[in-house]
Amino acid sequence: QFIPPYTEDCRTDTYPPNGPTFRGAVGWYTVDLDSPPSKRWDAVITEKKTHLVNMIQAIRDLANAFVPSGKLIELVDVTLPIMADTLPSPFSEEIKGIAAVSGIPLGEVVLFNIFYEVFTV
Amino acid sequence: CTSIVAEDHKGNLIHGRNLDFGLFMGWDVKNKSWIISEKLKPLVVNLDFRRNNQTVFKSTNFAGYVGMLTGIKPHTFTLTMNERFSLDGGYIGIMEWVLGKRDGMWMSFLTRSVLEDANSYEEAKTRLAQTKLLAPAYFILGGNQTGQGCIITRSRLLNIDLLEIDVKLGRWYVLETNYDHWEEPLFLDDRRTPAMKCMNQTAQKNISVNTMYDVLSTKPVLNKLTTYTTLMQVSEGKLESYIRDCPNPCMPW
Repeated sequence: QFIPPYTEDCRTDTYPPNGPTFRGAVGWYTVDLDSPPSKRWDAVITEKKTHLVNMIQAIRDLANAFVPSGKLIELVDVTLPIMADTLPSPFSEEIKGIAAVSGIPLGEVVLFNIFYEVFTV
Repeated sequence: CTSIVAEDHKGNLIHGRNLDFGLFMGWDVKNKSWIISEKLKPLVVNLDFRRNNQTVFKSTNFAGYVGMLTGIKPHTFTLTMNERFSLDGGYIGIMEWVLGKRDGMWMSFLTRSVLEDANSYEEAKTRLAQTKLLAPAYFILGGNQTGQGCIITRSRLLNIDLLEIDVKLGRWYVLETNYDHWEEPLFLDDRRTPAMKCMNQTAQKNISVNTMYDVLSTKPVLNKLTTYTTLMQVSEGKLESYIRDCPNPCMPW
């Protein structure tokens, strides 16, 4: 069907994943719950840092498209670090650990982690 | 998002999901794709959460996101979460939180806590149904016994509905996109009907990881927002996930 919603006949034989709808497999990482919360994500974030920075930058670009003055990003960077301290443990410490390893401002990592609630806005 | 829990004719439970995200967050005209969805794909990771060198639970996640949207507690239960739209939404929860009213839980922190601490399908179901939230949500939960598969429809404060597998009634699967199952989905975004058509066409006797992936690969269940597909088999404690693309023509959502 070439008009929206582009419904097609039920697919068959797509597994094991292959062809144009399969972009790639997903890597495995271990998160050690016995390690301090602020250190648990170091290995994952160290390896994915570039992609995380790119994704946060894309959200920044989007925010600046709405508020060119940059005030929205400023608001995020000023207020959400304060919210980080109100988040329950171990999430607060884990988020701060991710900000430290990635170098991304804490407010923006908090925004990424509460995005589900924010998105409803 | 689309989440499905199905019981095969031997009583095995299979849980599959498409994670769709990034709607209206910047459209890349040249590549005909959503900008944020494309930026999220390289961040998809499978995580093995361990304590005392033992797996506690496994999850498919976006690196940098500490909450859980997709996970399995091996041999115990599987859990996914889909977004639920409501005027009484997350922004109200955030305002209450900022004003100091903090007795609700952030959605993905609840799912993470359930995966980490709950020890049975029933315990997980009770916690997901009864814990106050900052935002409404659908929780799709699978267990390790026949009949253990349900959709929990949550408002911020209440458990609105619980739809469970009932093979005797012919309900051998439960399937959730982003609309209350007792209402028609938005006509502009009906992924439920094509998904159910394919599930019914597959039939219980043929449902497996393979055919569940087929259903989740059929447009518009697969769409431009789909970042990854995860398949989970609770009895084997197995989670596998794949990053997706939707070649044109393809629905933007």
